[in-house]
Amino acid sequence: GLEETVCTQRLQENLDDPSRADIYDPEAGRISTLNSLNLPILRRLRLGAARVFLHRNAMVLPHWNMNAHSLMYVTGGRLWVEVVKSNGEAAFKGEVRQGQLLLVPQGFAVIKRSESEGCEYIAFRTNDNAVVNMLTGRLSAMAGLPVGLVANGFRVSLEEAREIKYNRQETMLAAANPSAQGTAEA
Amino acid sequence: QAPDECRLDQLNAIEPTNRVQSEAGLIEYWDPRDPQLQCAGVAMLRVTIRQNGLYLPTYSNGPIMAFVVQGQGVTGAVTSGCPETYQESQEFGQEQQDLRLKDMHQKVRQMRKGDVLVFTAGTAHWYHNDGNSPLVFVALVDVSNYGNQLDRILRTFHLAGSNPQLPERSLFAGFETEILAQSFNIRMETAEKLKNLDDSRGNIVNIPQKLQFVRPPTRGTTTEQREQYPGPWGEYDEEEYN
Repeated sequence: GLEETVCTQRLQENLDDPSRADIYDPEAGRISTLNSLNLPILRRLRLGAARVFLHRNAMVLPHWNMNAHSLMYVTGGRLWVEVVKSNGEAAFKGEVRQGQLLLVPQGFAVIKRSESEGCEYIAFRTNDNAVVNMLTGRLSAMAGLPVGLVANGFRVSLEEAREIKYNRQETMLAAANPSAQGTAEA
Repeated sequence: QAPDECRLDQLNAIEPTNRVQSEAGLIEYWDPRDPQLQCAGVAMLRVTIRQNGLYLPTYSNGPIMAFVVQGQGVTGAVTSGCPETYQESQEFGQEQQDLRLKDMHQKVRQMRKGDVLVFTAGTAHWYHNDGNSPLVFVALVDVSNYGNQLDRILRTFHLAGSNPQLPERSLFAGFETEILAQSFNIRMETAEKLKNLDDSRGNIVNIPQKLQFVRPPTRGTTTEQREQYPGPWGEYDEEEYN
Protein backbone atom coordinates (compact mmCIF):
# COMPACT_ATOMS: atom_id res chain seq x y z
CA GLY A 1 0.00 0.00 0.00
CA LEU A 2 2.96 2.34 0.18
CA GLU A 3 2.48 3.42 -3.41
CA GLU A 4 -0.79 5.06 -2.44
CA THR A 5 0.38 6.58 0.82
CA VAL A 6 4.03 7.31 1.51
CA CYS A 7 5.02 7.40 -2.14
CA THR A 8 2.36 9.95 -3.02
CA GLN A 9 2.81 12.31 -0.15
CA ARG A 10 3.37 15.92 -0.98
CA LEU A 11 7.03 16.82 -1.05
CA GLN A 12 7.00 20.29 -2.49
CA GLU A 13 5.47 23.68 -2.07
CA ASN A 14 6.05 26.91 -3.97
CA LEU A 15 6.75 29.83 -1.66
CA ASP A 16 7.33 32.50 -4.31
CA ASP A 17 3.71 32.78 -5.38
CA PRO A 18 2.57 36.17 -4.04
CA SER A 19 -1.03 35.03 -3.65
CA ARG A 20 0.11 32.40 -1.16
CA ALA A 21 1.55 34.95 1.29
CA ASP A 22 0.67 34.44 4.94
CA ILE A 23 1.74 37.91 6.02
CA TYR A 24 1.33 40.78 3.59
CA ASP A 25 1.83 44.51 3.78
CA PRO A 26 1.66 46.39 0.47
CA GLU A 27 4.18 48.94 1.77
CA ALA A 28 6.61 46.50 3.35
CA GLY A 29 6.44 43.12 1.63
CA ARG A 30 5.28 39.60 2.33
CA ILE A 31 6.16 36.37 4.13
CA SER A 32 5.13 32.83 3.21
CA THR A 33 5.68 30.20 5.86
CA LEU A 34 6.12 26.48 5.50
CA ASN A 35 5.47 24.17 8.43
CA SER A 36 4.07 20.74 9.17
CA LEU A 37 0.52 22.07 8.96
CA ASN A 38 0.83 22.98 5.29
CA LEU A 39 3.42 20.31 4.36
CA PRO A 40 2.83 17.33 6.68
CA ILE A 41 6.07 15.47 5.97
CA LEU A 42 7.88 18.23 7.84
CA ARG A 43 6.59 16.75 11.07
CA ARG A 44 8.95 13.84 10.56
CA LEU A 45 11.82 16.02 9.42
CA ARG A 46 11.27 18.63 12.14
CA LEU A 47 12.08 21.37 9.68
CA GLY A 48 10.31 24.45 8.40
CA ALA A 49 10.94 27.51 6.26
CA ALA A 50 9.86 31.05 5.57
CA ARG A 51 10.21 32.98 2.32
CA VAL A 52 10.49 36.71 2.80
CA PHE A 53 10.21 39.52 0.24
CA LEU A 54 10.94 43.00 1.56
CA HIS A 55 10.38 46.18 -0.40
CA ARG A 56 13.00 48.92 -0.20
CA ASN A 57 13.54 50.25 3.32
CA ALA A 58 11.17 47.78 4.89
CA MET A 59 11.65 46.06 8.21
CA VAL A 60 11.07 42.70 9.77
CA LEU A 61 10.23 43.99 13.23
CA PRO A 62 12.38 42.80 16.17
CA HIS A 63 11.60 39.26 17.29
CA TRP A 64 13.10 36.03 18.58
CA ASN A 65 12.64 32.44 17.48
CA MET A 66 11.06 30.54 20.36
CA ASN A 67 11.81 26.98 19.37
CA ALA A 68 14.11 26.91 16.36
CA HIS A 69 17.27 28.18 14.80
CA SER A 70 16.81 30.14 11.62
CA LEU A 71 19.32 29.99 8.76
CA MET A 72 18.77 32.90 6.45
CA TYR A 73 20.05 32.77 2.89
CA VAL A 74 19.70 35.98 0.87
CA THR A 75 18.52 35.34 -2.68
CA GLY A 76 18.41 38.96 -3.81
CA GLY A 77 19.24 42.46 -2.65
CA ARG A 78 20.80 43.47 0.65
CA LEU A 79 19.66 43.46 4.23
CA TRP A 80 20.86 45.23 7.37
CA VAL A 81 20.68 42.77 10.25
CA GLU A 82 21.27 43.14 13.99
CA VAL A 83 21.32 40.02 16.19
CA VAL A 84 21.58 40.22 19.99
CA LYS A 85 22.54 37.37 22.31
CA SER A 86 21.33 36.59 25.82
CA ASN A 87 23.70 38.94 27.65
CA GLY A 88 22.49 41.90 25.61
CA GLU A 89 25.56 42.14 23.41
CA ALA A 90 25.35 42.29 19.65
CA ALA A 91 26.28 38.96 18.06
CA PHE A 92 26.04 40.40 14.56
CA LYS A 93 25.53 43.86 13.20
CA GLY A 94 26.00 44.37 9.50
CA GLU A 95 24.87 43.85 5.98
CA VAL A 96 23.99 40.49 4.48
CA ARG A 97 24.14 40.36 0.70
CA GLN A 98 22.85 38.06 -2.00
CA GLY A 99 24.49 34.64 -1.75
CA GLN A 100 25.34 34.98 1.95
CA LEU A 101 24.02 32.91 4.83
CA LEU A 102 23.42 34.01 8.42
CA LEU A 103 22.41 31.91 11.41
CA VAL A 104 19.99 33.44 13.89
CA PRO A 105 20.14 31.07 16.88
CA GLN A 106 17.10 30.19 18.96
CA GLY A 107 16.21 32.91 21.42
CA PHE A 108 18.52 35.55 19.97
CA ALA A 109 16.75 38.83 19.20
CA VAL A 110 16.95 40.06 15.63
CA ILE A 111 15.98 43.12 13.57
CA LYS A 112 16.18 43.18 9.77
CA ARG A 113 15.86 46.15 7.45
CA SER A 114 16.16 45.98 3.68
CA GLU A 115 18.39 48.42 1.84
CA SER A 116 17.37 50.68 -1.02
CA GLU A 117 16.87 47.94 -3.61
CA GLY A 118 14.79 45.70 -1.34
CA CYS A 119 15.66 42.18 -0.37
CA GLU A 120 14.46 38.61 -0.57
CA TYR A 121 15.60 35.62 1.42
CA ILE A 122 14.71 32.11 2.47
CA ALA A 123 14.91 31.21 6.16
CA PHE A 124 15.33 27.53 6.99
CA ARG A 125 14.03 26.69 10.45
CA THR A 126 14.99 23.73 12.59
CA ASN A 127 11.48 23.05 13.82
CA ASP A 128 8.39 21.99 11.91
CA ASN A 129 6.27 24.43 13.89
CA ALA A 130 8.67 27.27 14.43
CA VAL A 131 7.17 30.06 16.49
CA VAL A 132 8.31 33.64 16.42
CA ASN A 133 7.80 36.05 19.33
CA MET A 134 7.66 39.71 18.38
CA LEU A 135 9.25 42.41 20.52
CA THR A 136 7.17 45.21 19.07
CA GLY A 137 3.88 45.50 17.21
CA ARG A 138 0.29 44.65 17.88
CA LEU A 139 0.93 41.01 18.81
CA SER A 140 4.21 41.52 20.60
CA ALA A 141 5.49 40.59 24.03
CA MET A 142 5.69 44.29 24.89
CA ALA A 143 2.04 44.79 24.00
CA GLY A 144 1.18 41.85 26.26
CA LEU A 145 2.77 43.40 29.36
CA PRO A 146 0.92 45.70 31.75
CA VAL A 147 1.75 49.34 31.08
CA GLY A 148 2.85 49.80 34.70
CA LEU A 149 5.36 46.99 34.32
CA VAL A 150 6.80 48.56 31.17
CA ALA A 151 7.05 51.93 32.95
CA ASN A 152 8.84 50.44 35.97
CA GLY A 153 10.99 48.04 33.98
CA PHE A 154 12.38 50.71 31.67
CA ARG A 155 12.07 53.64 34.09
CA VAL A 156 9.89 55.60 31.67
CA SER A 157 6.71 57.61 32.20
CA LEU A 158 3.33 55.97 31.74
CA GLU A 159 2.88 57.97 28.55
CA GLU A 160 6.19 56.70 27.15
CA ALA A 161 5.25 53.18 28.24
CA ARG A 162 2.04 53.50 26.23
CA GLU A 163 4.03 54.68 23.22
CA ILE A 164 6.32 51.65 23.56
CA LYS A 165 3.30 49.36 23.71
CA TYR A 166 1.03 50.87 21.11
CA ASN A 167 2.87 53.10 18.62
CA ARG A 168 3.67 50.24 16.28
CA GLN A 169 0.43 48.57 15.19
CA GLU A 170 1.80 46.33 12.45
CA THR A 171 2.47 42.71 13.37
CA MET A 172 5.68 41.56 11.71
CA LEU A 173 6.48 43.69 8.67
CA ALA A 174 6.61 47.49 8.55
CA ALA A 175 7.79 50.13 6.16
CA ALA A 176 10.79 51.88 7.69
CA ASN A 177 10.35 55.58 7.34
CA PRO A 178 13.60 57.32 8.33
CA SER A 179 11.90 60.70 8.35
CA ALA A 180 9.51 59.48 11.06
CA GLN A 181 12.30 59.21 13.66
CA GLY A 182 11.85 61.51 16.56
CA THR A 183 8.26 62.30 15.66
CA ALA A 184 6.55 59.50 17.47
CA GLU A 185 2.81 59.39 17.27
CA ALA A 186 1.02 58.96 20.56
CA GLN B 1 23.92 13.12 26.12
CA ALA B 2 27.67 12.86 26.15
CA PRO B 3 28.89 9.40 27.29
CA ASP B 4 30.73 10.69 30.35
CA GLU B 5 27.92 12.88 31.68
CA CYS B 6 26.31 10.25 33.88
CA ARG B 7 29.27 8.63 35.59
CA LEU B 8 27.84 9.10 39.03
CA ASP B 9 29.91 7.14 41.52
CA GLN B 10 28.57 9.08 44.44
CA LEU B 11 25.55 11.29 44.94
CA ASN B 12 25.58 14.41 47.09
CA ALA B 13 23.00 16.84 48.40
CA ILE B 14 23.91 20.12 46.79
CA GLU B 15 23.20 23.75 47.51
CA PRO B 16 23.32 26.76 45.24
CA THR B 17 26.79 28.10 44.57
CA ASN B 18 26.26 31.35 42.67
CA ARG B 19 24.28 34.33 43.95
CA VAL B 20 23.16 37.27 41.88
CA GLN B 21 21.81 40.11 43.99
CA SER B 22 19.33 42.59 42.55
CA GLU B 23 17.67 45.66 43.99
CA ALA B 24 14.64 43.73 45.26
CA GLY B 25 15.71 40.14 45.36
CA LEU B 26 18.18 37.40 44.81
CA ILE B 27 18.74 34.66 42.22
CA GLU B 28 20.78 31.66 43.32
CA TYR B 29 22.09 29.12 40.84
CA TRP B 30 23.24 25.58 41.45
CA ASP B 31 26.57 24.84 39.82
CA PRO B 32 25.80 23.91 36.20
CA ARG B 33 28.95 21.76 36.11
CA ASP B 34 27.75 19.54 38.92
CA PRO B 35 27.78 15.94 37.56
CA GLN B 36 24.28 15.24 38.89
CA LEU B 37 22.77 18.21 37.08
CA GLN B 38 24.74 17.46 33.94
CA CYS B 39 23.51 13.88 34.00
CA ALA B 40 19.92 15.01 34.41
CA GLY B 41 20.38 17.64 31.69
CA VAL B 42 18.84 20.39 33.77
CA ALA B 43 19.73 23.71 35.36
CA MET B 44 18.37 24.71 38.77
CA LEU B 45 17.86 28.07 40.39
CA ARG B 46 16.13 29.61 43.38
CA VAL B 47 14.58 33.03 43.21
CA THR B 48 13.72 35.25 46.17
CA ILE B 49 11.64 38.35 45.46
CA ARG B 50 11.16 40.82 48.29
CA GLN B 51 7.86 42.58 49.00
CA ASN B 52 6.87 44.83 46.09
CA GLY B 53 9.65 43.33 44.00
CA LEU B 54 9.20 42.74 40.29
CA TYR B 55 11.17 40.10 38.42
CA LEU B 56 11.40 41.70 34.99
CA PRO B 57 10.31 39.70 31.94
CA THR B 58 12.75 37.07 30.76
CA TYR B 59 12.75 33.92 28.68
CA SER B 60 15.16 31.03 28.58
CA ASN B 61 16.38 28.37 26.19
CA GLY B 62 14.55 25.50 27.87
CA PRO B 63 11.15 24.79 29.38
CA ILE B 64 10.78 25.84 33.01
CA MET B 65 9.00 24.17 35.89
CA ALA B 66 8.89 26.22 39.09
CA PHE B 67 7.56 25.46 42.55
CA VAL B 68 6.52 28.19 44.96
CA VAL B 69 8.17 27.48 48.31
CA GLN B 70 7.00 30.55 50.16
CA GLY B 71 4.87 33.65 49.74
CA GLN B 72 2.44 34.78 47.11
CA GLY B 73 2.46 36.94 44.05
CA VAL B 74 1.38 37.42 40.49
CA THR B 75 2.89 36.06 37.33
CA GLY B 76 2.30 36.68 33.67
CA ALA B 77 3.46 34.94 30.51
CA VAL B 78 3.35 36.66 27.16
CA THR B 79 2.54 34.05 24.57
CA SER B 80 3.17 34.78 20.94
CA GLY B 81 0.04 35.76 19.05
CA CYS B 82 -2.27 35.68 22.05
CA PRO B 83 -4.53 38.70 22.50
CA GLU B 84 -4.48 41.11 25.42
CA THR B 85 -7.57 39.74 27.13
CA TYR B 86 -7.22 41.73 30.36
CA GLN B 87 -8.56 45.15 29.53
CA GLU B 88 -9.15 48.19 31.66
CA SER B 89 -12.54 49.76 31.11
CA GLN B 90 -12.86 52.33 28.41
CA GLU B 91 -12.42 55.96 29.23
CA PHE B 92 -13.83 58.91 27.37
CA GLY B 93 -11.72 61.81 26.23
CA GLN B 94 -12.59 65.46 26.47
CA GLU B 95 -14.89 65.33 23.49
CA GLN B 96 -16.63 62.17 24.73
CA GLN B 97 -15.64 60.67 21.40
CA ASP B 98 -12.00 59.87 21.98
CA LEU B 99 -12.75 56.37 23.13
CA ARG B 100 -9.81 54.26 24.17
CA LEU B 101 -8.69 51.56 26.55
CA LYS B 102 -6.50 52.73 29.42
CA ASP B 103 -4.48 49.53 29.26
CA MET B 104 -4.72 45.97 28.08
CA HIS B 105 -2.37 43.06 28.49
CA GLN B 106 -2.26 39.29 28.45
CA LYS B 107 -3.62 37.18 31.28
CA VAL B 108 -1.98 37.38 34.70
CA ARG B 109 -2.14 34.58 37.25
CA GLN B 110 -2.05 34.47 41.03
CA MET B 111 0.72 32.33 42.47
CA ARG B 112 1.05 31.13 46.06
CA LYS B 113 2.87 28.59 48.18
CA GLY B 114 2.51 25.10 46.74
CA ASP B 115 1.87 26.18 43.16
CA VAL B 116 3.74 24.61 40.28
CA LEU B 117 4.23 26.91 37.28
CA VAL B 118 5.43 25.93 33.85
CA PHE B 119 6.62 27.96 30.88
CA THR B 120 7.66 26.68 27.48
CA ALA B 121 11.10 27.50 26.09
CA GLY B 122 11.23 31.03 24.74
CA THR B 123 8.08 32.26 26.49
CA ALA B 124 8.67 35.58 28.22
CA HIS B 125 7.35 35.69 31.77
CA TRP B 126 7.52 37.88 34.87
CA TYR B 127 6.70 37.71 38.58
CA HIS B 128 5.61 40.29 41.10
CA ASN B 129 5.54 39.87 44.86
CA ASP B 130 2.37 41.59 46.05
CA GLY B 131 2.28 39.74 49.38
CA ASN B 132 3.56 40.54 52.83
CA SER B 133 6.53 38.19 52.90
CA PRO B 134 9.32 37.24 50.50
CA LEU B 135 8.21 35.21 47.50
CA VAL B 136 10.52 32.23 47.02
CA PHE B 137 10.40 29.68 44.25
CA VAL B 138 12.74 27.02 43.02
CA ALA B 139 12.88 26.36 39.28
CA LEU B 140 14.13 23.65 36.99
CA VAL B 141 15.11 24.54 33.43
CA ASP B 142 15.20 21.47 31.20
CA VAL B 143 18.13 22.38 29.00
CA SER B 144 18.23 18.90 27.47
CA ASN B 145 14.62 19.17 26.28
CA TYR B 146 13.93 19.11 22.54
CA GLY B 147 12.60 22.64 22.99
CA ASN B 148 16.17 23.79 23.56
CA GLN B 149 18.20 23.80 20.39
CA LEU B 150 21.14 25.70 21.82
CA ASP B 151 23.75 23.98 23.96
CA ARG B 152 23.04 22.63 27.44
CA ILE B 153 23.97 25.85 29.17
CA LEU B 154 21.11 27.81 30.71
CA ARG B 155 20.70 31.08 28.85
CA THR B 156 18.37 33.73 30.15
CA PHE B 157 17.25 36.51 27.83
CA HIS B 158 16.08 39.73 29.46
CA LEU B 159 13.47 42.00 27.92
CA ALA B 160 14.27 44.64 30.53
CA GLY B 161 16.73 45.26 33.32
CA SER B 162 20.46 44.80 33.40
CA ASN B 163 22.78 43.19 35.84
CA PRO B 164 26.24 44.72 36.09
CA GLN B 165 27.44 41.81 38.26
CA LEU B 166 27.30 39.26 35.45
CA PRO B 167 27.41 41.43 33.22
CA GLU B 168 24.00 41.02 31.68
CA ARG B 169 21.93 43.59 29.84
CA SER B 170 18.54 43.69 28.21
CA LEU B 171 18.16 42.52 24.63
CA PHE B 172 17.40 46.06 23.53
CA ALA B 173 20.85 47.17 24.72
CA GLY B 174 22.41 45.32 21.79
CA PHE B 175 20.48 47.20 19.10
CA GLU B 176 21.32 50.55 17.59
CA THR B 177 19.08 53.26 19.03
CA GLU B 178 18.05 54.50 15.60
CA ILE B 179 16.76 51.14 14.32
CA LEU B 180 15.06 50.56 17.68
CA ALA B 181 13.25 53.91 17.41
CA GLN B 182 12.18 53.00 13.88
CA SER B 183 10.94 49.57 14.94
CA PHE B 184 8.84 50.88 17.81
CA ASN B 185 7.93 54.12 16.06
CA ILE B 186 9.03 56.03 19.15
CA ARG B 187 11.28 58.99 19.89
CA MET B 188 15.04 58.44 20.02
CA GLU B 189 15.08 59.44 23.72
CA THR B 190 12.51 56.77 24.53
CA ALA B 191 14.42 54.20 22.49
CA GLU B 192 17.56 55.09 24.45
CA LYS B 193 15.67 54.41 27.69
CA LEU B 194 14.52 51.04 26.33
CA LYS B 195 18.15 49.97 26.30
CA ASN B 196 18.41 50.32 30.11
CA LEU B 197 22.10 51.16 29.77
CA ASP B 198 22.48 53.12 33.00
CA ASP B 199 20.23 50.83 35.02
CA SER B 200 22.04 49.00 37.81
CA ARG B 201 18.98 47.65 39.64
CA GLY B 202 19.44 44.11 38.35
CA ASN B 203 16.65 41.84 37.15
CA ILE B 204 14.46 42.13 40.24
CA VAL B 205 13.47 45.72 40.83
CA ASN B 206 11.62 47.52 43.55
CA ILE B 207 8.21 49.01 42.76
CA PRO B 208 7.89 52.21 44.77
CA GLN B 209 4.12 52.26 44.57
CA LYS B 210 2.04 49.14 44.21
CA LEU B 211 2.20 47.77 40.69
CA GLN B 212 -1.07 48.61 38.98
CA PHE B 213 -2.49 46.30 36.37
CA VAL B 214 -5.81 44.85 35.32
CA ARG B 215 -6.79 41.71 37.19
CA PRO B 216 -9.90 40.02 38.49
CA PRO B 217 -10.59 39.93 42.22
CA THR B 218 -9.26 36.97 44.19
CA ARG B 219 -11.46 34.60 46.17
CA GLY B 220 -10.89 34.97 49.91
CA THR B 221 -8.01 36.85 51.34
CA THR B 222 -5.71 34.28 52.86
CA THR B 223 -4.93 30.65 52.39
CA GLU B 224 -6.10 29.93 55.93
CA GLN B 225 -9.53 31.45 55.31
CA ARG B 226 -9.99 29.42 52.17
CA GLU B 227 -8.96 26.20 53.82
CA GLN B 228 -11.72 26.50 56.40
CA TYR B 229 -14.37 25.84 53.78
CA PRO B 230 -13.36 22.81 51.70
CA GLY B 231 -16.05 21.72 49.26
CA PRO B 232 -17.11 18.13 48.70
CA TRP B 233 -14.20 17.46 46.32
CA GLY B 234 -11.68 19.56 48.15
CA GLU B 235 -12.73 22.70 46.35
CA TYR B 236 -13.55 25.91 48.14
CA ASP B 237 -17.09 26.83 49.05
CA GLU B 238 -18.58 29.21 46.53
CA GLU B 239 -21.95 29.80 48.16
CA GLU B 240 -21.33 33.52 48.48
CA TYR B 241 -21.03 33.78 44.69
CA ASN B 242 -23.77 33.36 42.15
